[in-house]
Amino acid sequence: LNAALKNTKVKWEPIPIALGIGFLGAFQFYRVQRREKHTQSQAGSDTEDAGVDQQGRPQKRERVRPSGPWTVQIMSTLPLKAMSRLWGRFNELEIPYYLRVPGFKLYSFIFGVNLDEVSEPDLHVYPNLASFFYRTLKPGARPLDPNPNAVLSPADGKVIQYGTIEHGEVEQVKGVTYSLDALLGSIRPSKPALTDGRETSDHTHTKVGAEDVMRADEEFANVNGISYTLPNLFSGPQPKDKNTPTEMPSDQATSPQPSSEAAVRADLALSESTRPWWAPASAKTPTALYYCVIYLAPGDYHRFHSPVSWVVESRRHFAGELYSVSPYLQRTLPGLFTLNERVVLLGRWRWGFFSYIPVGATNVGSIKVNFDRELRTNSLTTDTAADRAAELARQKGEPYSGFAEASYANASRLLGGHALQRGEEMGGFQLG
Amino acid sequence: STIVLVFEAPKGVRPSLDEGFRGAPTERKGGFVWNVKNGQKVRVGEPLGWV
Repeated sequence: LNAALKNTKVKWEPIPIALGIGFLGAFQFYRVQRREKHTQSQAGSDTEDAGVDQQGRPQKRERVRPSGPWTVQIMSTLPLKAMSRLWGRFNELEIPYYLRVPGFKLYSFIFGVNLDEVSEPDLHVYPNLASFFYRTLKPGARPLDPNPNAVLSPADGKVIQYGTIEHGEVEQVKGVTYSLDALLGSIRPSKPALTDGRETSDHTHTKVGAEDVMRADEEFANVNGISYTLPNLFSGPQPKDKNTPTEMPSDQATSPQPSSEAAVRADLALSESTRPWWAPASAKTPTALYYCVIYLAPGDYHRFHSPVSWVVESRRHFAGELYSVSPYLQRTLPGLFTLNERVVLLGRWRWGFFSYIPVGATNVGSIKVNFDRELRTNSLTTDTAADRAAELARQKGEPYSGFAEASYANASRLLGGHALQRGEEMGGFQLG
Repeated sequence: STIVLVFEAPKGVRPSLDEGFRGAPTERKGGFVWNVKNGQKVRVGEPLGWV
C-alpha cells in the first residue's frame, strides 16, 4: 500500500464543466416543467377545495413540502422513507459474534446507554444493532411513582414541551403552533366496519355515542386477567351527550323570545355543534386539555409504556413523512409532528379524553403497538394502503381524511376498547 | 422518535375568599399540576404531573 501510494502517478484534470452545466440545466428544466404542470392542474378552479379537483373528487396524496431554513429544504428533497427502510435493513444484518460486545459497548459509550440495567447481561445474545436497540430492561429498573393520581412518563427521554392547549392549538416552540385537528385528525372517532383490529380505510364517519364508549354504571370488569374498578377509571366528567347531530331547529334559532328552557337547550345545542370532538365538555369539574412532548434520544430505552390507566378506543395511522425529530428540527420545522408518520391512539381515562401519539423519525420509523398486530408502519404496504384509501375516497367522492383507522371496540365489549394499566408496556420504536 | 400526550384533566377551581384563601386572585387550587421542566430528562414511571 505504501509503495502504491508513493509510486502511483497522480494526474490532475479539470472536471468537464460543460457536463455539469448541462446537468444543472436539465434539472432546472425538469423542475420548471413540473411546476408548470402543477400550476395548470390547479388553475381555473375557484371552487376547488383542499385536495378536491374540478369534478369535486379529492386529489391523490401529495408530498407536502415544508417551509423552513435551507437544511429543512434540503431534507425535504431526500427520499426519507426509503432511507429509513434501508437503514432498518442495514441494522438487521447479523454482526459477527466476536464483534458484538465491543460494538455494543462502543455504541453505549457514544450514546450513553446504561448497560447495568439491560435485562440480558450477555451482549452476545443480540445478533444485530436492531435487536440491541429494542432491548428490554431488568425487572424493577423503572419503578412506578406510587401516587395513583400521577401521570407517569411514558418513556425514557427529554421533555421538549408541555403546557395547556388553548383554542385547539399546540405550541411547538415559542410563537409556532399547530392545530390539534391536524395532529389527531379532524373527524370524530368513527366506527369502522372492521372492528377486529384490522386496518380499514373505509371510513363510515359515524359519530360514536356515549353508550358506545363507556358504561360507567358497571362496577367491575375483568380484562386480560386484570380487574378494573370502572368508577375509578371513568368517574371523571363526561361529555354531556355525544349523540349530537345537533342541528339547531330554525324556529329556536330565530325565535325572538324563546322560553328559558328552550334558550338553555339552544345554548347547549349550539355549544355542542361548534365544539371540536376532542375538546373538554364538562360542566361539573372544569377541565382543560394538556399536552407533553417527550423526545427519545438514540441511546434511550425505546419501548413506551402507559402513563395512566385508560381505555384505547381507536387507532389512527397517518402514513406521513419521516423527518428527523431532533430538538433542532423541532425548533426549525413548524408542524413537524403533523407531517411525520404517526400512530394516534385515542381513548378515555378517568378525567375524559386521552390520546397517545408515538411519532416516527428517519432512524426509527417503525412504530410497534403490542396490542395491534395488524399495524404496519414505514412499509411499502402502508403507503400502498394509504394510496388505496385516497383512491377509494376519490371514487366515493369523499374527502380523504389522511389516516387509516381501526377500532378496538371488540377488544372488550364491557369497556368499549383495549384497557391499559398505568406503567404497562404498550409498544416501542424500532430501527428503520 | 417522540411521544406526544394530549389529555383532558381538571383545571382546578378558583378558591373563594370566603374559604379563607389568601393567595393571588388568579391562583387555582386542585387540578392538574406539572412536575417537569422543559429540557428535563425523565424515565419511565416518573411523574410528569399530578391531578
